[in-house]
Amino acid sequence: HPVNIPRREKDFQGMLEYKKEDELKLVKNLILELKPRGVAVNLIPGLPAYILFMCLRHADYVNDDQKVRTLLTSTINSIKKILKKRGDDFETVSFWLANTCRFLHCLKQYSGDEAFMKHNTQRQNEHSLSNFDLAEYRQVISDLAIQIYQQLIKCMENILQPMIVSGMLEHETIQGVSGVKPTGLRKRTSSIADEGTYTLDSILRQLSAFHSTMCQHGTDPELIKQVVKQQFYIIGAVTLNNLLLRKDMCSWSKGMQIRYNVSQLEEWLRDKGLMTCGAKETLEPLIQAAQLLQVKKKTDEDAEAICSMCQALTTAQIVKVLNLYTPVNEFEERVSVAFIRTIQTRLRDRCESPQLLMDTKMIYPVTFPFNPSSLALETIQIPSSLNLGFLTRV
Amino acid sequence: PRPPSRPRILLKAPTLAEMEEMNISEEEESP
Repeated sequence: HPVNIPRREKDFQGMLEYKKEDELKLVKNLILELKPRGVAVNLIPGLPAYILFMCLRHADYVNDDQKVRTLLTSTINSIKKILKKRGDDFETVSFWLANTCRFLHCLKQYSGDEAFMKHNTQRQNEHSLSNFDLAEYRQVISDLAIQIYQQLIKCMENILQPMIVSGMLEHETIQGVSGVKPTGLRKRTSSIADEGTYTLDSILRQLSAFHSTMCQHGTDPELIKQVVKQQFYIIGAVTLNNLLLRKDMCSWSKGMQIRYNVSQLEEWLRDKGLMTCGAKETLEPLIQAAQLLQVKKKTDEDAEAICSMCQALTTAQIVKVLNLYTPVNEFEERVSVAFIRTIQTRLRDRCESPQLLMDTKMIYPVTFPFNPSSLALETIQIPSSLNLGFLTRV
Repeated sequence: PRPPSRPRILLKAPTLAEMEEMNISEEEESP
């Protein structure tokens, strides 16, 4: 009688054997039909990537180049297919971005290339690919990761965009300032609209939801930083553009409100340990516009101070804010034409584009710094919920 | 285990766009 004796983990070599005819079933169950919100919630971060890599290792181990090629092609095409189908779902896109990056890191970590082996244990080095150099495939997968990143940014932008103007500019949270409105201007939002109005809190909650999803999926910390920087850029650019187009947003009290909102965004960064990711710096044009609303705008000294303060704003933007500036009460005056001329003269020699509005569609170039994993492949077990019973641990 | 001196064979890869074409033809074949 055959006796089923469980093997000890140290007897496994961190590979998964599969039959060629099961390849479609593998990508179907592991990629196309896996729901990030269902089964995947309880998986170790990056598990699909590790499973695919362990299958790849076996195909490499048996020296079957065709099997290696078709597995890589099926994997890449299936990831693209699922993103085409569910590309507007942040969780799906984040999940496959994290797993694509993990797969890319595995291809490097176990490539046998010394540059990527520095942090490996001896056992991990023994698990390097035996027969094939997959450097060209690594490039293709890196290109795929860039595509997924851009999709993630679009997806996140679609969710954030409707919240920004309401939460950053229209909604007033500062007691005492909220009552003071620019003279002659009516509040844009009616009391009926208030119920569905987004506040700064809505934005902060949404940022936290994005962040927690990415962390759950095991997204590389360096990649999370890049996503957050891009989010902050969008918030800053959309807010500034609207300020530049709306007279009712160019007042001393709005400047105060914006500075408060920016401080809350900074607090959020601090809370998440993201102060050094460059996100705060992307808000600099908005911060300077808010300061410009609050400083004195009368004398030559004021003009000099404004010119040295507003380095992140273009001349067109500075002039526009000054032109739109609306006094909050009878003690204040509009900015004089002469003062604006003084500013224009002072800034005449600046080398810059005549651009007024910021490009809200700009995406910073992304990089995927190598992030090896300490996880030992031979210890990985496949939960039965993944329906991958046709894979054999080797 | 592979002797460290043996070089690995470089597998030539199609580009992402070429793979997409392969993917489209796959989809066309399926009903």
